[in-house]
Amino acid sequence: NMGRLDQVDQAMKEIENVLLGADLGVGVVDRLIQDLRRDVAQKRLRSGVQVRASLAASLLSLLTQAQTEAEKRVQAERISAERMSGSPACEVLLLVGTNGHGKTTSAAKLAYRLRTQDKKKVLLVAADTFRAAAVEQLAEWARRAGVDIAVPLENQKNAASVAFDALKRATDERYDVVIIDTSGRLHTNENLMDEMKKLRRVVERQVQGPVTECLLVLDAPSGRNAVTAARQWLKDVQVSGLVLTKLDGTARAGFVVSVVQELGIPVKFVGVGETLNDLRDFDPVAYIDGLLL
Amino acid sequence: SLTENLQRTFSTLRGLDKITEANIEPTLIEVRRALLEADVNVQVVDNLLASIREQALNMKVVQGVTPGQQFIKAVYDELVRLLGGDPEASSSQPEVSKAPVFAEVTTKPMVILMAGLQGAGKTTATAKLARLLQTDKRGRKRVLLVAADVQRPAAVEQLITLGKQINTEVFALNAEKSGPVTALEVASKALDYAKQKGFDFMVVDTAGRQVIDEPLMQELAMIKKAVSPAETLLVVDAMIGQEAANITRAFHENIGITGAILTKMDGDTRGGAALSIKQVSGAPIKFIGVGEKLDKLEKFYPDRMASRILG
Ligand SMILES: Nc1nc2c(ncn2[C@@H]2O[C@H](COP(=O)(O)OP(=O)(O)OP(=O)(O)O)[C@@H](O)[C@H]2O)c(=O)[nH]1
Ligand SMILES: Nc1nc2c(ncn2[C@@H]2O[C@H](COP(=O)(O)OP(=O)(O)OP(=O)(O)O)[C@@H](O)[C@H]2O)c(=O)[nH]1
Ligand SMILES: [Mg+2]
Ligand SMILES: [Mg+2]
Repeated sequence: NMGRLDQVDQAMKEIENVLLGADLGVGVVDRLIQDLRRDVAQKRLRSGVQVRASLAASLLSLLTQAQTEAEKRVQAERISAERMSGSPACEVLLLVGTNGHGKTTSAAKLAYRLRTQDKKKVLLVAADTFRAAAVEQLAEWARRAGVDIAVPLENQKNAASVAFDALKRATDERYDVVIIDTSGRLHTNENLMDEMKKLRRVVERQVQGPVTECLLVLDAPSGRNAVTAARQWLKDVQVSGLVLTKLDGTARAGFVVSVVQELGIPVKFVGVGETLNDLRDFDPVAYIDGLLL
Repeated sequence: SLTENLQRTFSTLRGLDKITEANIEPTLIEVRRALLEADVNVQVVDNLLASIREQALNMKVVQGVTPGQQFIKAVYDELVRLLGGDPEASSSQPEVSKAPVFAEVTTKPMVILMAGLQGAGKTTATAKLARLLQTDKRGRKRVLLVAADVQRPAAVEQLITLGKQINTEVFALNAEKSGPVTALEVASKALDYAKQKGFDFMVVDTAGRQVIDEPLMQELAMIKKAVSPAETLLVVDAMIGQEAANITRAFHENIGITGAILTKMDGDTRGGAALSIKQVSGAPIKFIGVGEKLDKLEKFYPDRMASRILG
């Protein structure tokens, strides 16, 4: 009997370390291990294999439920916003987030997918007027993705006015979707967060409706600060979805569980590499498998 | 904060004159939680706790100091030591702040190789470093920047633009003129150029890469072999979580790092990665990035980092 208990306890310890090592965070892991202990007792689980399977199943059901509720919440918000303003003149995807996490590359991947799979007429907008060669970077991507791009005028430094001009062009020239790439910023920088609030207001006034998606881009290697960042972004700019990038690396992005469950932000897309084809829809099963590997 | 939590946990030990296995356990659990929430790698945390437990049990209670205060100081001191510092020497002492970050090198140019994951801040750090190196107190030094990221769209343009901002020459090969170019070619030709023109320093920017990308990790090893850098710096986003330990190990085993730069420290991430980097590689964190502008690079101080991790 002692041997069996040891095996189960050993499995629990290993699982705890795997989950902590995957950035789920000590609060989430404590709760998962507590529930797992209860399952082990109730279902009289005897082996490490059974313990791991039980945890995988609970974690999957927790995440899929949280993802569904998050998607419902975002959908309801958009419907009520459109009820107030009417539906926007064209679809707008706004990409926001921390410096270097993959906004520009994800904007390009989304543009490519919308053109090739959904046959949409897409306009990319290079609204990062700050970073060295940011416009050149997106312009090269636009060329590779076969989509048009709106770039700042010479000396046009105001991101909101770049977006404004692009949206005028989008409605005049009948684009289906406008994808706006913005400059990276830390959620702790109040001036830059205010600039983003203003950008969103200018965009929504111009299309006379809510943006279709305000996508927060966070990369997989991020630790617990990603949850703090997401919370601040939600508060300041009301993000409607997460783009989780660099999942082709070794990081498992356990912070996603908290972002979906505690903050109600659904994962919309996953980045799995640096080329235009490396964009996937979020697959909770594959994600959980990756966590527990 | 952890300090406040520890004060509270330890206030229950006020009447005690000895710290025992039993009464220290809840406190150690508290410290473990705090360090994990600060993104210190779980294995690094458990090693640290084993050492703290031993120190705490051997701690003699000092007159006029509560066991709680003593314990907090022990944790803080251990963090400072693990970050490569001396708990007795604070960053406000001139001999600490004035100590040179790079060892003197006799061969010219002194080569610094930058490496790291995608988006960590390498290109920005490369230019920030050049700005520091060329305004050396002992007279203007000549720095050559090398645009060896031939993969990311407009990476070369990005470094050229930054170079212009600080009046620093950038070595780049034009793919349109000379046909497809490899990073290794750029780095090797840059070294020949730097030697020929008598540059004091050469800082090589490379493309971001994942540690499980075998061909790219091999490419990095070849670049290192070709330019024989005096310093190989791992550039890491301070927002990184548990993976800091694994990627540091992988880069260190592949090319051997001599130091690290922790970027985006102007945010509110606790930066526990600093501990993982130092523990896994033995290499010290040399600088922190504290903003996007090129003057936003500061020397790394273990005592300041320890306070930040402890919260
Ligand atoms: N491996 C991998 N790399 C990625 C992925 N997405 C983006 N990257 C890389 O991450 C780096 C940063 O990507 P960017 O798109 O420039 O990030 P950004 O958020 O626009 O950066 P800033 O505009 O500077 O804030 C680039 O080297 C990209 O190629 C991904 O899914 N996987
Ligand atoms: N706030 C802040 N932003 C930083 C810091 N260092 C770099 N950045 C920003 O982070 C983003 C990525 O920086 P890059 O220098 O392009 O990163 P990289 O490692 O060269 O990226 P790849 O070449 O794609 O791998 C840019 O938006 C930079 O301005 C820092 O210390 N603080
Ligand atoms: Mg960008
Ligand atoms: Mg770069």
